[in-house]
Amino acid sequence: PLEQHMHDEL
Amino acid sequence: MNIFRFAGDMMHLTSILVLLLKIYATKSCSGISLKTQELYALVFLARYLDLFTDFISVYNTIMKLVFIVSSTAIVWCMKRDRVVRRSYDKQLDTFRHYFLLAASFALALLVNEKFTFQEIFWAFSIYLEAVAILPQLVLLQRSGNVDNLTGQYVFFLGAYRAFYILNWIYRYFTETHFSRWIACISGLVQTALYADFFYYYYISWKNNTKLKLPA
Repeated sequence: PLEQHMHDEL
Repeated sequence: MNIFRFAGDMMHLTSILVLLLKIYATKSCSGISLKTQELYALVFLARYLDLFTDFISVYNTIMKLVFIVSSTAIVWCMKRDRVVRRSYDKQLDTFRHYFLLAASFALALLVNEKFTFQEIFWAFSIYLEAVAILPQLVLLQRSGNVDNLTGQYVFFLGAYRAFYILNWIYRYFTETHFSRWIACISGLVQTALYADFFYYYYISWKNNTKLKLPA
């Protein structure tokens, strides 16, 4: 799962 | 990725294509705010610093590159292209965008997810994007008459924001740990700025008349 601080939106 | 997020991204892409089409087909950028375009280029450059550090998907990487390249190309064209730059409404595009820059950066220093270089620039880009449309809206209001492509450009930008809100609502209900209040609150502010424009866009569409904003 993505970590909290990674931003997966553009 | 859900359908709302994808639809939002496609609307965003469409808005940029409409703008490029307008500039290339008509060789004119009248009605387009250079200040808004400069702010958007800065938004993408500041936000996608993570291109070098985090990999999310091929889709994300390609879209990020497309946004950076297209937004800087638009700014370059409006400033440097011999023909295009003559049609720039400089005297109408007087919004003091440096205030937006300074305020967004100050807010990013105060409100961020983590006090690191990348996170501060990410928050800065989110805040700046929320208000970057203001010089464009002011320019449209001042010029009164809005040509079709410019109207569609702003319409697609607003539609992109609306789909992102649906995307967040969807994620809120489907993901267990969805909390991104910085992006959501800024996104709501940004979308609210379009409400007035959407109203007049709807009226002109319903009556099949040219889009005209009240002075």
